[in-house]
Amino acid sequence: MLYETLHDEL
Amino acid sequence: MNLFRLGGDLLHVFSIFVLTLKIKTSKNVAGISLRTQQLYLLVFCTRYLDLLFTNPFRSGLTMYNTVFKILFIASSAYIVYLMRKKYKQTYSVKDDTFRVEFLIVPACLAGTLFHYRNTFFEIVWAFSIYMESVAIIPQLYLLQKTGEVENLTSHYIACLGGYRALYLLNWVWRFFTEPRYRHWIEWIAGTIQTALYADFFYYYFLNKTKGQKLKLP
Repeated sequence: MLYETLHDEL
Repeated sequence: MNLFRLGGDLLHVFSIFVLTLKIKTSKNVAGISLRTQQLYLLVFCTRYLDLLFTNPFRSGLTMYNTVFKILFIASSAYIVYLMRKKYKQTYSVKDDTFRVEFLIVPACLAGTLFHYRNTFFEIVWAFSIYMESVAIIPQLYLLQKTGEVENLTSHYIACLGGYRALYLLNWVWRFFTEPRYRHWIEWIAGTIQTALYADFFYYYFLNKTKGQKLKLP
């Protein structure tokens, strides 16, 4: 899974 | 993306703008905790390590996130610079004494123990979430010690609290609209972080309704 999929917030 | 999150992000940027405005107009940094500001810089630098390997053009949201991430790192670095160099003489060095080791060490431990995945970036990311949840404490401590703050400083803290509250609403929204949304680390740390502002808000609104400067008992 992409890092961004889990961390899509600021 | 939803309106709560967008509002939260914009309020976060606005709070930093208010703080910079306070420093620039009054030409002093009295009442502002350098310790809190440095913790925020640490939080942003550790949270946004993905800037090093994420392609900002991947999607609209990636571009949005990238712009905000750079903005947060740059603006907090700028505030630290103003406090440490430019307006150093006005800094409340005698009162800004909260021992940040009491915050950094537990945040390191929590990040090492509780994270989503056992990788370096995930552990550092979790640390930054725990760190952010308590980073305001030196500022609140300084506030309590001095008892009275300038209006813009109190607006700054109020905006930060507002940003946190909107992020909580954002998670509630996402919990109900996204079936796979189970971000427990954000939930726990975010709730602690927002709760820390409760006492401050009580006195903030008490003083606002009286139209006075924020004074703490």
